[in-house]
Amino acid sequence: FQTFEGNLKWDHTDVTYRILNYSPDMEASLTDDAFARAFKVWSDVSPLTFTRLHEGIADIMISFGKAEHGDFYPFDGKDGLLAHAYPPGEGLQGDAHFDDDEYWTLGTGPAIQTRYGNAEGDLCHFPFLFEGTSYSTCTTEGRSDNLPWCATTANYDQDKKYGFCPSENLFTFGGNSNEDPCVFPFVYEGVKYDSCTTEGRSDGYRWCATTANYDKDKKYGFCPNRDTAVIGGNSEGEPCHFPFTFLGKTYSSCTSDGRSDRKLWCATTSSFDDDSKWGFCPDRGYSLFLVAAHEFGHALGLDHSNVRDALMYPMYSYIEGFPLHQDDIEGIQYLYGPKTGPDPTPPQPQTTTSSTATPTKPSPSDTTTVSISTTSRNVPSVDVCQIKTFDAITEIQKELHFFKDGHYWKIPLKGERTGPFLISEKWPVLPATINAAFEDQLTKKIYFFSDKQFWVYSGTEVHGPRKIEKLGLPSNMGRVEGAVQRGKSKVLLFSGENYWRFDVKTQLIDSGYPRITESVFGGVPTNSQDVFLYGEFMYFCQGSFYWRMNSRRQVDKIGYIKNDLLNC
Amino acid sequence: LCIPLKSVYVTFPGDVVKNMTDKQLAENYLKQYGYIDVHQRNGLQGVVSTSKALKKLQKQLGLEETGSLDQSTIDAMKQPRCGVPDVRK
Repeated sequence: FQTFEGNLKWDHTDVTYRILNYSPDMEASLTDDAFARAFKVWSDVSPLTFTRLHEGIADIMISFGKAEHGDFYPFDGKDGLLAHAYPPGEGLQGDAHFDDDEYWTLGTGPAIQTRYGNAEGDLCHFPFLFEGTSYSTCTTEGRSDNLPWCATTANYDQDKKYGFCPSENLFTFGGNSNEDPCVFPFVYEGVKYDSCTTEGRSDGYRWCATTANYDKDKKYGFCPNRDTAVIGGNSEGEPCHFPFTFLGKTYSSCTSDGRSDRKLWCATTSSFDDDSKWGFCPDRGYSLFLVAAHEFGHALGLDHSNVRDALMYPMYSYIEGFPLHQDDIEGIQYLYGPKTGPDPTPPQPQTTTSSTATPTKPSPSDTTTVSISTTSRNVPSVDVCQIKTFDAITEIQKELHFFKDGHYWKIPLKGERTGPFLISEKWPVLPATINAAFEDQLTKKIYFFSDKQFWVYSGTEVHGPRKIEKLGLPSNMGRVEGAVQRGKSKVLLFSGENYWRFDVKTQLIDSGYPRITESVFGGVPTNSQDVFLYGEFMYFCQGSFYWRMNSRRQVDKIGYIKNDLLNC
Repeated sequence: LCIPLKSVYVTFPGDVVKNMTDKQLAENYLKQYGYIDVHQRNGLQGVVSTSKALKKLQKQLGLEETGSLDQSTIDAMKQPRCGVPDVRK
């Protein structure tokens, strides 16, 4: 590894950052998450912590720009130079800039987060089947309103899961219109526009008015890029036009003809020869997360490494998983020392609101994506043995977890109890009171229930809150008080005197439910406060006691939760 | 069949990246990323300094240190990368 001359570094470990603008290529929530994860790469191996600011001057100011973007180190169009960052210090120092003539993704092709529809903001699944035809991009097929959409599973015909793709007809970003969609045609300086334009701007970004007259209302927003839009050239945002003619020859797909750099391009009108309108074709794109992690390395004081597999090697290559090489770790620890003591505060949750709805009548619902810490910090002064009843008890990663008022404790099958820990540190978006939880044995996703909502954590990401009705549970039922996995994809959800069977694969309640708990699980309390699976036994809890049921549905033991399960 | 196709390159309007020869590409790259001191105006005409600069680049990128503009070096120069110079005063 190398550091900058004079070992430039921050004189504090609580580093702040601010995201000044967004790329049209990716939803703001995906971008926020990519940056938060990129910072976490470094905070995981050093004493550094990163806090996001939404205004004012931060240590690391992050922005997207094209060509000359204000620092006299211009970007160079698509490919080549991707981003740059400055070593720690005042002013421009510490800042990170990303070339917005690149196609920013998560590194493996378009990362299209949907809005509305019934997919709860899930990413598009490409390719997907719709009426027997395979689609590899968002499509307007099957709709009369011209809104591009995609399926979020491989087969729309079978799963019927879909959402709408970013387009200027659905929303704008930035500007002053609170994400309102474009209004076409709109008038700007007396001229009518039927599509997004770069007129009036020197930074190359496409915008539109969100009322019919910009001159009068001054309301505008920036246009998100469609996944089918070309990149760069002189037609950014326009789709390829197939077929098109180039030097008298007809093309039905992207071509590298005419270019010495062999990059794929297309015309955006029927004839390049007549109109000269063109752009580069979308490809896998560059991982914003990986490039950001590299640039943040510079912003923290690391120069380029000559170790080919190191994150700080100057060339881009896509890798999955944790991107740091031992060389990177030694570099950051040379500057700031090793990680010591409790975990740093995890990056602040980056919350964005997206909506879910039927195609005709959208209704709001939140989808949150955050990074989470991987380990937990001990919080003193709450004695678990003094607690009379728990909010929820469940097994997660082979350890029995006890939840109560924002804290949790855990105990392995064989070993010492640890805790209390703060729920907010391990699972930042969850409320203090958890009524039930289970870990899906197949996907290892963790489902949390609180009141009439639920959240799903998958690795470092979370979806939710969502209403429990989304699972097919009745809106008039009480809280989900217990969850027990049966087989690989079924989970029994207990509430009051009833239980429902939830299919994890279809994400829906099976037909034939609810059933009365007492009729199937005889001999347990009819109104259990907690129900969970631990080892081969089901536990039904009421007050300080548990009823243990074996696989033959016989209650073989009744005992004290504190003594037997918590080892008080 | 063995006669190579005659490639026709055009200038695309609005293209930030201009068609350039490998030699021009190398010269720009070595300057941009600090291997040649731009203040000395050393281009590829300066054989000695260019060879040194190429060797430096090849060492940095883990390539064979030939000091000449070979294909693997040209390919490396065409890879997407970070804009922070590799060498600075």
